[in-house]
Amino acid sequence: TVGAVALDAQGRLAAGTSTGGMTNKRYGRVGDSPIIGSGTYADARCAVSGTGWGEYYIRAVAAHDICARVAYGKQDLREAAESVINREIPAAGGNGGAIVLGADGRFALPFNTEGMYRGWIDAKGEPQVALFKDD
Amino acid sequence: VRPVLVIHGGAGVIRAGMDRAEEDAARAALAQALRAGQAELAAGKPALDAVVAAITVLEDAPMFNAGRGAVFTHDGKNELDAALMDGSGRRAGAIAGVHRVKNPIVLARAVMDKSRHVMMVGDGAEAFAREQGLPLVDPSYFRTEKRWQQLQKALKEEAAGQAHADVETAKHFG
Repeated sequence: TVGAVALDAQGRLAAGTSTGGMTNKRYGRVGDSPIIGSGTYADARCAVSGTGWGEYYIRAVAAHDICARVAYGKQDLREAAESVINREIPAAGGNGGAIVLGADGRFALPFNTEGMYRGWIDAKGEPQVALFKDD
Repeated sequence: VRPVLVIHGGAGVIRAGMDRAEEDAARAALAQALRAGQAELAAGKPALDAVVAAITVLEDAPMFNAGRGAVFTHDGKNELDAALMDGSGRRAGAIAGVHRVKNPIVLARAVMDKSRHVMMVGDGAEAFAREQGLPLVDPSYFRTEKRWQQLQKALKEEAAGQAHADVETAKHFG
């Protein structure tokens, strides 16, 4: 699964996710990536793209939950991301990660697997890339 | 506002399953995706354009589970899903279960921009892609030998009643 979240110069947020699903899947199984609110979501304050065990992200409505905590609970974006990805989903038996970006430009990259391909770039144009937990 | 772009290429990465050349290729592809998206933002384009530009690069890179390099289904097919959402207007587009659309994220954008719907699946989504003039490819375009071997390993494990041995053939990760 791959994804991106962006904040433009006008303060608009967007999120996108694309995936090949999971190896050896059957029955037309669909994961969370194309389901708005589960693997992909954006509003005026928060944008999310997820990557993980899709069934858990769907049941948790993970991407929307993160943004709802920010919008309604006034929770800090990083705390909201950590709560859903690294506490709620593992507690239910799932795992994975997400990228989360706020309208103020702050972002979070929580994950609870051995690694997550990830990167970010700011207006200076310097790309930062990491793969493993210790990167 | 200072434009920002953040990307991911999946949470199924493990050090043991990757050699140095693969790691370097993954890092280069991620950097390329970041530059492609940032170029859109630097040109004053909307966040949506940056997201599509970055994801298109990752879909074209064979080391990630999306577009070319996607994992195989039980039936030996590459089956692709994608979604896009605009935070400023709550607009969204999504597609699932397509086999011929070169860049699924571009089709998700077309669903959002060119239809009254939010989600299209399967043959209907591909018919819409054709109507919109989006690039379609032979399904073999998406195939990589590494992903094919992952499927063979998963099938053997399944036939033997074994748990999947590692994260690359685990039930839930591509």
